[in-house]
Amino acid sequence: EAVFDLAAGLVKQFQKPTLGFLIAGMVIAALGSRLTIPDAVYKFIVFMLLLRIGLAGGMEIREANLGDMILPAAIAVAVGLGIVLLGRYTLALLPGVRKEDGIATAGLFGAVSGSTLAAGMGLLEAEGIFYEGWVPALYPFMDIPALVLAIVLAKVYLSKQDGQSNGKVDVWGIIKESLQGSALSALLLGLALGLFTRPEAVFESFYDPLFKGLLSVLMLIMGMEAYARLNELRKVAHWYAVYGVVAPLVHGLIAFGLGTIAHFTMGFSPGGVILLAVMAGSSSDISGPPTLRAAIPSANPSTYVGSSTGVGTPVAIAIGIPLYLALASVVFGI
Amino acid sequence: EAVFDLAAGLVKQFQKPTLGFLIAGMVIAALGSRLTIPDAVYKFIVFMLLLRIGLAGGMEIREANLGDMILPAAIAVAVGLGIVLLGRYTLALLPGVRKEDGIATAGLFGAVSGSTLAAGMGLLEAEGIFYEGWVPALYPFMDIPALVLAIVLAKVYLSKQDGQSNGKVDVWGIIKESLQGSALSALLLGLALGLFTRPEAVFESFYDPLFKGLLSVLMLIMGMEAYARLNELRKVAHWYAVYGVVAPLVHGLIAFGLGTIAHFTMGFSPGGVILLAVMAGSSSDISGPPTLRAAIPSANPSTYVGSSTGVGTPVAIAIGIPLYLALASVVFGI
Amino acid sequence: EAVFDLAAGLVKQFQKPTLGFLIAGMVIAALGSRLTIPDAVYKFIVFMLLLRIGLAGGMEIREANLGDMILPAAIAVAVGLGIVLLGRYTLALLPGVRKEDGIATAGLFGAVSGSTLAAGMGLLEAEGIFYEGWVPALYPFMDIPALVLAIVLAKVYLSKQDGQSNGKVDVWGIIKESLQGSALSALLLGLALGLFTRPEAVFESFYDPLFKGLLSVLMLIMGMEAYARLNELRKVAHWYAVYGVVAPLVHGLIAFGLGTIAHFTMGFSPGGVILLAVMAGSSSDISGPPTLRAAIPSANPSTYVGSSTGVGTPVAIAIGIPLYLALASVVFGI
Amino acid sequence: TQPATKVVIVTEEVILNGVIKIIEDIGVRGYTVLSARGKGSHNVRSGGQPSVTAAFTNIKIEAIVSDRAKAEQIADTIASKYFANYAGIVYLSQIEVLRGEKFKPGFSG
Amino acid sequence: TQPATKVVIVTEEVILNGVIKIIEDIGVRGYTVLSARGKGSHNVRSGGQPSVTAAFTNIKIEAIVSDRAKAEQIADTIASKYFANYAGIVYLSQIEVLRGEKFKPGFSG
Amino acid sequence: TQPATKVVIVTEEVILNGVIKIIEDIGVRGYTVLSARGKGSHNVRSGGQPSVTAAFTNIKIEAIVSDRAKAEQIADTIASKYFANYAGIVYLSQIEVLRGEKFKPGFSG
Ligand SMILES: Nc1ncnc2c1ncn2[C@@H]1O[C@H](COP(=O)(O)O)[C@@H](O)[C@H]1O
Ligand SMILES: Nc1ncnc2c1ncn2[C@@H]1O[C@H](COP(=O)(O)O)[C@@H](O)[C@H]1O
Ligand SMILES: Nc1ncnc2c1ncn2[C@@H]1O[C@H](COP(=O)(O)O)[C@@H](O)[C@H]1O
Repeated sequence: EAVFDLAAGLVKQFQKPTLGFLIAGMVIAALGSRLTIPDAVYKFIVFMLLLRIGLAGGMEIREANLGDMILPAAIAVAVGLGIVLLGRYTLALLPGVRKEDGIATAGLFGAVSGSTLAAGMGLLEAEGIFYEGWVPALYPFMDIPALVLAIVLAKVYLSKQDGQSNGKVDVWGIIKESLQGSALSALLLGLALGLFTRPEAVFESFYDPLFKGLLSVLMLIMGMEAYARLNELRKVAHWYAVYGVVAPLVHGLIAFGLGTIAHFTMGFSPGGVILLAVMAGSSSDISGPPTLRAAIPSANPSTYVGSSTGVGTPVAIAIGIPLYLALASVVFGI
Repeated sequence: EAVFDLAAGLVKQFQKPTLGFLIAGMVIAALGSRLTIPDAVYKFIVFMLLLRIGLAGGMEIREANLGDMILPAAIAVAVGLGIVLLGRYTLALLPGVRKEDGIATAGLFGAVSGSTLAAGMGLLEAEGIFYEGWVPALYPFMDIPALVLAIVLAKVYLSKQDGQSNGKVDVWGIIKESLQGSALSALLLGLALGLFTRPEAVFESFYDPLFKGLLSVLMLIMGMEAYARLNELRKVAHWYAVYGVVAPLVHGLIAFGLGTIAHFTMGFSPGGVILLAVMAGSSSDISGPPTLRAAIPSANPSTYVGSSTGVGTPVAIAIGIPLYLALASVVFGI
Repeated sequence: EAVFDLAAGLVKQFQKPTLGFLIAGMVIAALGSRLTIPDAVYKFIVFMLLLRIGLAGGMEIREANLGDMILPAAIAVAVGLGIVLLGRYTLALLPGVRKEDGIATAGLFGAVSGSTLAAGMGLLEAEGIFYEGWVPALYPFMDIPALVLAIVLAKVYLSKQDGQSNGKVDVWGIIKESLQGSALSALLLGLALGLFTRPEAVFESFYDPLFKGLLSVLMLIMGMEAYARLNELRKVAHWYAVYGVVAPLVHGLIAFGLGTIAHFTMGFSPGGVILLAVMAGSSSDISGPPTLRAAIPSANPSTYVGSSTGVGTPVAIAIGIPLYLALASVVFGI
Repeated sequence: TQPATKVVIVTEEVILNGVIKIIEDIGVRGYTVLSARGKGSHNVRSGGQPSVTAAFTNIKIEAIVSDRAKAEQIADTIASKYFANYAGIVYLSQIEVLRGEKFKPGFSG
Repeated sequence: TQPATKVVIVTEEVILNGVIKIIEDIGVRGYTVLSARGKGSHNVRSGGQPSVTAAFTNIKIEAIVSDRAKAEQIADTIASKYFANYAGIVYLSQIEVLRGEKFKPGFSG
Repeated sequence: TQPATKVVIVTEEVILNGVIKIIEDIGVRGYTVLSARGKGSHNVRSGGQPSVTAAFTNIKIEAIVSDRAKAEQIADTIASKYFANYAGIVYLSQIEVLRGEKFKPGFSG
């Protein structure tokens, strides 16, 4: 009975546009379609979605009680760091996995994916589940510590290899570089505009109405992209694919657990718990890879980009989000 | 009286945005304007329009009676093949017309233009004329057989020239190549999503509302493009221009006639008859040329692209569509 | 009291999305963000905004009394020419300013900026202040004479330098070149479509609803661009920066004065007076520079583009527009 | 440095895959592709890209080979197979590479 | 193969039409244009392309000529006419073409 | 005309700033950048650009230097610093420039 229910629920989820477009993207790429979405449009869609997420968050933070944000923010940082450490002592120790590749991959999975977060928000809004507007603003709290820690761990490992005792890591430089990236800049810009100006008119006439539609196109792109990267994964150890399936769900459930504690201690909304899980389960595709490529040159991008974009993101969206929604309906009765 | 009526009707048609933008595009190109719509935007508009057409079709097919589609689909295939044969024994036999150029041109006119189809749908919706949602899904039924037949005929002719008796044509390869093209992929993607998922929310909030506006920009581009290609036609025999004026209307009226039979035999809607005529009268600008350029290299693109984009499409939209609407109001009283 | 009121009013203005996005753009550029809006999107936004301005103007001209336009059009031409002459005998005579650079800069400030005009219209519509739809159509009346005069003055000066007595200037060629530019083409296209066709449906479903949102993205781009050009101004005499602050306001107030006369003589609307002031205070960023770069090659672009885009446009939007609105509420009591 | 030959092909985008196949079949493992537009004897706008959208419809392919004979073979094969019908030019340019081993045909990275 | 000379010009986009005219007036019938961006002595962002949109504001024009004298004439004419005011560089490169007839000035395809 | 050497680097976009810095530190004041895509021994899609959006993920950098030794120094420095980890090639090409003074390192325009 329950299994049948879950299966029916899953089919129903897949019929949601968000998941439907993701899977459709993987299918048409597998069928060899030459359909491409121009890069300029792709970049603009990412900008529009993150700006809208930031605007909604910023407008809400104006009225919010900042004290409520402290515990979730702390959880976000802890989860980000925890994921990298967990990966350092699982994936990076597996046979056939070079340490720096494993650490870089864990770094991407500790970071956050704007597309996955937007997909999660889209599904919550479709279901009518409330979440505090500032929850997406936790993105940098999880994303940046994870990338920084991954780079530090990689440098430490590599400098030990080379016999140097202290690989200097310019932590502030990495943080600055990440914040200046196009994805986080759009999010922070939106937060600032939502906080300090009155963007309601343009939010309701432009950024918000286009959100769902632009998200569907981005899901299509991420689906096509996942298939393209899957090919690249074939060249490296299969553990990266295994990690890409298991890690999003494990990370998401850990964050779900911690978020639930926040729910019962200080009233963190169920929607917020779900989004926290979505962010933890997501693996950066846009902003993380260039940062790691520049900071850890010796890591092979086929591993971490292949694992994150080829497996991690589709799993985080298509399996992770419905899983957290199902879990939330059990735990929180929504 | 009737002539005055028709003229007034025509002026009124030209005042519709769809036709207005097409003509305006030709005018500003003729005036030497340096206005250009970026290629990335152009490609995205074609994607958005075809996806929306596919979504609407797919959603309707879910409830439709598939039996109703058989006759119109058969007509579509017959018209596509018929147009190519007609062109083979008219245009290709004219003086100054090389056989392979004439066959390639007939191939494009047998194929379907996404922009003309979208223009036809836009005008039907503006007039409030009903058509079955699956009619646009007949696109590949007319488009692919026409291109395949044109390539086969060209190969047969060229191999006879070269003295080989059997020019092998990889028909399945051509069909696959066409279906994987960006235009048809978007249409089929939309059909699949409309059929297997519930895209109503994103259809009504994004793809459908933007349809009219994006169509107007595409009409502007097609108008500007028509003028640019008209120049190229000057270098080849003038029969291509004559064919470009006559063929769309002849093909459209043939399809209108066959569609009317379907109306009286199995209740094919008048709107469907009009769209079938629009598709028959259209000449491929986006997906057809690259397929022919690759399959029939010795054909001179200035002939078939010039004839289709320079003359055929403007005639099919600006003269053809109002003609079928006027005819339908006489035949079906709508 | 009054000062406090003005300051509070100014803060309130800055909270408007239009100004907020402009300032936010300057801030994130100053913070070194690598956020970029793709060039294809930028060009399409300029096209969409100007087309919408033209459509609205064209639709209104249909019913308007053309006699009403004569005096404002005359003022527009006079202001355009006046600004260039004013700059010729102020900026171009300052120490450290080469004559041709000063004249070119005055030429840009006499010309009109589509982004500033759109910002002005956006703010008027947000305040609910009426203006005649044809006022934006005065754009070419101010823009082209200013550019032509600047080029003529520069040629005259340069030919005196070289000892030739008559530098021929192809005035008609420059006018044609300007009208064929992408910005003016979009505006004129919109005017023609608004005038001769019935674009209401597509205007209300597409171009108008997207106006506010696209304007906010363009303001962001202009803010980021202003910061980037500010750097370029450091290489040349500081008078260009001073001119960039003072000139927009002086020009705007002159036009405001002349517009007020038109208000009291033939009923020119207060909103029209404000827009006339906005256009006078604006300095061309998009269409003017290429025309000057081609016509006056020896002028250093760092001066006129730096002055216009780096200082002039931010001042014209962020200080000029609120100033004219405040002035209008005093003079016209709106 | 070591001498090498760069084969440069400027042609229509529709035959990109075919040209790459020829290069790889001859054993050259690397190439670089750039967008280009141009005018030549054909002046053909093939492939249906709208000219008004200022699309780049040609491509420029560069392949560096250390063996001169292979370079000429690539050039000859492409010219004879395609340039009767498609617009295109091909030329060779002498260059010097720093680390020569990468460009020997058959080098598998 | 036959020797030929490639003239390469990297300059501002605003003068593209002027440069093409010079090339065609001298009798060369073909050229290739690529988008470029760069930095030089002028470091001028001319023409108003917004720098934040990462637009490519320069163009690289390549024209292949079989006659060395014509190549130098093209280079000299363009440099003297434009480079006093506009940012730009021009250089010549010796190449070998496969089918030489196409690049003789005046060849009309 | 005067002889000069053109250094050409085709590599991943993520290291563009680093390559420019090397060029400028050696005293060369100008360079040209073009978008490119390609395939080499690494066949790496670095930096996360989606491949489905057909983004050009490589860049081609050209720097013209009048002094041959400087050109080799640029090539060696870039190759040794980056090409162990990043995908890239570098080669030198002999060219002739019209007005030589612009390309002497240290020329400050
Ligand atoms: N002389 C030339 N110099 C540089 N590029 C050329 C030349 N001739 C042709 N091309 C390029 O080669 C392409 C095809 O040339 P064609 O086959 O002559 O039409 C053109 O579109 C140009 O990009
Ligand atoms: N040494 C160089 N090497 C390569 N390209 C250069 C060099 N110097 C200048 N350029 C290019 O030529 C353009 C104009 O140069 P300039 O006239 O020196 O400002 C620059 O934007 C670069 O793209
Ligand atoms: N033989 C070659 N000819 C031309 N370009 C090449 C060649 N090999 C590599 N490349 C270019 O250099 C880039 C990096 O090469 P690699 O380091 O070998 O992966 C590739 O993406 C190509 O654009």
